[in-house]
Amino acid sequence: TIKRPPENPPPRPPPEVRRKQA
Amino acid sequence: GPIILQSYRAIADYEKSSKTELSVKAEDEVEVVEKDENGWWFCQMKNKRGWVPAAYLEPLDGPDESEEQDPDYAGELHIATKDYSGELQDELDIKKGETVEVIHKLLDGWWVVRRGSVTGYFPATYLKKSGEAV
Repeated sequence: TIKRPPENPPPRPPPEVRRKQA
Repeated sequence: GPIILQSYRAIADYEKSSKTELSVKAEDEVEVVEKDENGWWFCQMKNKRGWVPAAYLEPLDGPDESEEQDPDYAGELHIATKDYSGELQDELDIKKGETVEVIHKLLDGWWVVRRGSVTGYFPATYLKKSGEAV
C-alpha cells in the first residue's frame, strides 16, 4: 500500500539543474 | 493487461528527509507509481519505494506536457491554508487566509499564482480552492 505523500511542499532542485518549465 | 509504469530519470541528487521518501542520485532511473497533485511522486527503484519531489525527475521518453493542464490566465481563486515565505526569488510570500488566483497548475507541485499585479510560484499543498466565483 502507498502511504500518504509528505505534507510539506516538495523541495525544488537548484536552479542550475532545474528542468525547463513549459 | 499489465500496468506499464512510466520511467523517469533524476536530474540531481535528492536526499530523503522522512521515512516515506526515497533518496535518488542524479541519473538514477525510477518508475513512477502515483503522481500526487502536490508534486510528490511515489516511485520505485529496484526494491525500494518512496516519495520523490517531481521537480527532480525528467521523463525518459521526452516531455510529458500532455498531462499538464494549460495555463488559465483568468485565474482560479484559491485560499492559502498556511503562511509561506518564498525561499527563492520567483516564489511569493503569502499569509494563511489570503486569496490568490492560480494561473498554471504545474505537475511539480509549484503552481504559478497571481496576487494583485504580482505573479510567482507557490506550493500547491498550501492552497485550497475557493468557493467564490471569479
